[in-house]
Amino acid sequence: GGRVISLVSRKGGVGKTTSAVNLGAALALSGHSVLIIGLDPQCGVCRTLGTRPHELPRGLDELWTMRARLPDLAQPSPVENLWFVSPRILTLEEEESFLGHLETRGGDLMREIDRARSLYDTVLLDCPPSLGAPTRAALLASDGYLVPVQNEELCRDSLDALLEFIDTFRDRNFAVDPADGTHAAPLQLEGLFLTMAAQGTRIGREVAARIQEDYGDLLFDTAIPRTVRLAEMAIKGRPTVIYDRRSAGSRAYFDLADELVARYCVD
Amino acid sequence: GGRVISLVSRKGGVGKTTSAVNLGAALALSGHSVLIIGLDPQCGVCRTLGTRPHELPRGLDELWTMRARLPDLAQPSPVENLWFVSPRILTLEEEESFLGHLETRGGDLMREIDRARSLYDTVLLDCPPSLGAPTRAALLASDGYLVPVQNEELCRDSLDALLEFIDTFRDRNFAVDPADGTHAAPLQLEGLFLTMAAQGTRIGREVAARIQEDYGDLLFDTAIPRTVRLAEMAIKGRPTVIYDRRSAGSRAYFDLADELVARYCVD
Ligand SMILES: Nc1ncnc2c1ncn2[C@@H]1O[C@H](COP(=O)(O)OP(=O)(O)OP(=O)(O)O)[C@@H](O)[C@H]1O
Ligand SMILES: Nc1ncnc2c1ncn2[C@@H]1O[C@H](COP(=O)(O)OP(=O)(O)OP(=O)(O)O)[C@@H](O)[C@H]1O
Ligand SMILES: [Mg+2]
Ligand SMILES: [Mg+2]
Repeated sequence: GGRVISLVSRKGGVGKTTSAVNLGAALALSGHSVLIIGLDPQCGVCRTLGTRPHELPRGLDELWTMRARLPDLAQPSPVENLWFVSPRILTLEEEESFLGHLETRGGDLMREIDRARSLYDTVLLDCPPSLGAPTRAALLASDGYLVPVQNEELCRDSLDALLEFIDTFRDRNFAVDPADGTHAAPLQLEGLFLTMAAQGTRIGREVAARIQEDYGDLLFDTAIPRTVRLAEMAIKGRPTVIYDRRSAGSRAYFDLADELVARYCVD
Repeated sequence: GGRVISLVSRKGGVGKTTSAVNLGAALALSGHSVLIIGLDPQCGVCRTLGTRPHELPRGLDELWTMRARLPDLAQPSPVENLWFVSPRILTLEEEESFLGHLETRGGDLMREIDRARSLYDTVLLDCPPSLGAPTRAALLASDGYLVPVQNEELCRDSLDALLEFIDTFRDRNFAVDPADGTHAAPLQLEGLFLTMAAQGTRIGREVAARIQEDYGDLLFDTAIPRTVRLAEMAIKGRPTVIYDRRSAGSRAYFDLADELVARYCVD
């Protein structure tokens, strides 16, 4: 069955949504069937795939309000083999009700994602910049998690706490097998990867070197450069890997997809 | 008495923390006595003012655990007349307890901030990228709020919902005076301001033009440029307006401080 991976970071604006969409598209173009689920109430996933939340015929909210199944909620994207599900949040009440469902009935999402493994090769979960209900529900449903990292000091400085907090969260929620000390659910760190990598400044290079030193083999070889093409994605409403496959940003996401698959196939 | 202003945005990484600290420092250098309160569990305010959370002698958590007064928790910063209070969060349990206090006893913070008006000219509240408990507690305690905006599509696209959500929140929490339809608490939008303003790309200019068109007089004249000096702040542990007062970033924050004061003095 398929693999479920969350894009997680407490630091805001590090490229979680941009990466979920481009990585998903790169995997789909390499032959995977991919589902992206947007768990951020900002609905960034649907906006970058060309739809506004109020135009969606079906939304993630129906999982709870209509007891719908996840595959029935999946929307086609501009990329073959790539589907997505997004909340449809337009008012504060809708956001509160969505967060309320995740908080009290996260188990429904977990069960549905589990069932979706038989239909998709890869399920990517885009999370908001926090460790609140959406991210916790995502981690409970995931096999692994990916952390996008900007080579900036505040982001680098937040990594230790993030990794520790996730470990604490895992220890609380999944029993340890007394025989060998492993966890029932893997929830393993797939890796960290640099985004909007600023190599042009001395401090950018210094922070990147620090991250490399501190996190060495957890860091993917592929770094995603900061490019105009990637920033344009939300205007174009199509993943950059589609509308400009040869650009540096797209090639980086293809490389990252290859590296990711190579890492988890090793298991 | 002093004015209480929150830095608010659901979009992550737009410069809330960088702005709270540099704006606070610029106001302090112009003679204001300023208190910055970090409500983000990531503790960005204390890190950018040169202290790590576990080195803080006192923390915001004591407001609830020791029934301490806010002025007793205030720490000196590298800038004269600028003080700050930050949580001291190192574990997931501490973060959950901090968020729990804000959720159930936000009134204690509101009362303490209200008392602090007699001691400080300006109180700035740095919020995490969400509309959860920290931001709600901040808005309940504030006279006004400032929204940093990146001239990028996903950020521009998130503004309408943010302003509407805050209006809904205000309508729920503050009665409307039947005589003239105004709210008991002002909670007014001080304005939007551009940060990390990318003027070098066509899409950057296009998005900035859209923001100008849609939000016209709500947008401050001063735009904060993206500069290496500002990005370095978290490494230096001092606000940029201190260690390089003549840089473009610093001058922009001095201009923003002047514009802000001119706007609220008009009231
Ligand atoms: N490699 C890149 N090159 C240029 N711009 C980028 C790149 N990655 C992301 N961006 C832009 O940077 C901003 C932040 O990216 P994005 O919204 O994907 O981050 P996020 O972590 O999902 O943010 P949030 O914390 O708000 O959910 C967006 O405006 C996006 O268009
Ligand atoms: N004008 C600027 N020029 C260059 N870099 C900047 C500027 N403003 C902020 N930064 C950098 O961009 C990143 C995001 O800024 P910051 O952390 O202040 O945003 P934030 O909105 O507080 O983020 P979060 O949503 O995580 O709280 C930081 O690494 C910061 O150093
Ligand atoms: Mg996002
Ligand atoms: Mg911040």
